[in-house]
Amino acid sequence: PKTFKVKVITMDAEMEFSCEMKWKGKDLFDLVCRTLGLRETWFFGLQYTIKGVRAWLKLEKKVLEQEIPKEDPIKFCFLAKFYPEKVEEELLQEITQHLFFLQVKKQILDEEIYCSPEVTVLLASYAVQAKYGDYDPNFHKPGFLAQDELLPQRVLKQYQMTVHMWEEKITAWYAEHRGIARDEAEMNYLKIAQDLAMYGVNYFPIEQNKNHTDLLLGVDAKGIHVYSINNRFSPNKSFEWSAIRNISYSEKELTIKPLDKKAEVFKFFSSQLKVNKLILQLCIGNHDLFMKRRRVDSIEIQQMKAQAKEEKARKKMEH
Amino acid sequence: YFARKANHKGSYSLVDALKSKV
Repeated sequence: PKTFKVKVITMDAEMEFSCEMKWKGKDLFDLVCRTLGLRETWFFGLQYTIKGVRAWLKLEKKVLEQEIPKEDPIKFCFLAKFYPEKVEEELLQEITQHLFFLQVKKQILDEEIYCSPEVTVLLASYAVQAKYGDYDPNFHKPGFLAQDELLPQRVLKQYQMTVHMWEEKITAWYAEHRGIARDEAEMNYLKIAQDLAMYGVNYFPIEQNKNHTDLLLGVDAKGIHVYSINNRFSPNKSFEWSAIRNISYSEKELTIKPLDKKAEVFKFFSSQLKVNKLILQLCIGNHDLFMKRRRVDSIEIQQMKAQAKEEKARKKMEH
Repeated sequence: YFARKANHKGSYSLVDALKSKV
């Protein structure tokens, strides 16, 4: 059969695949997951960029029938699309935790997630523990972190400190983490990161009706939030998934109807129809996971939880 | 519970989604 090439970029690897012309998004996505040995597939998606806008490959539609860049090979990024409510309870496999760790670390370093200088230093110390193992002053000589990107540029510029001084600060924390295995260090990183206000939120600029108030809409694991344009930290308004009856769009307009019929219906405009489609897609996916968490675990999840527990105990013994 | 009426319209009922999964 005729094929086309795709390049899939994960947080730490690049892979090339030959795909059959008739393949749906799901065929490619499943192949990537199998190649990675990833079973917690529901958090992830294949992202591409078209005309400067980020979009996710639809699983149920043929790959070549989607509005993807016509290049050879076609490039996709394999990324977390949805985030858990609690990393320590929901991320079971080590590979899942590792991919989340790498993605969240990048978001913090790229300043997509704001993090205070104190917390960035603590996070950096866990990243160093994950990479280098236990601190050994005989081996980890001054300058050993010189090649690592550990702190956001904003933090580095904020203080008059030399690279050496930052290294000392991070190393002081790093030395405290002795005995923590790589997977534990990464999980500790995520446990701190998940409490940051901007963690796991997808922001979209929106306008409200005639007065053209510029706002931001945020979609995350818990619900939909509305922010002032200059404050991404604390929403002015929040709709938890369990308090929403219906979400609908027509062209650029999007409507959120609360469950409480007396409560005000929230209407706004996004920049493009395409953005509304993406917002609804994210709402459906997040709501689906929200419901799944509140149901009894499937047999597959129960097995994975048992396996993860065994694996952890075995590792602890080894360590 | 997800309905696309035309290419420019879409609707998702969270209530129906919840009922169908119970």
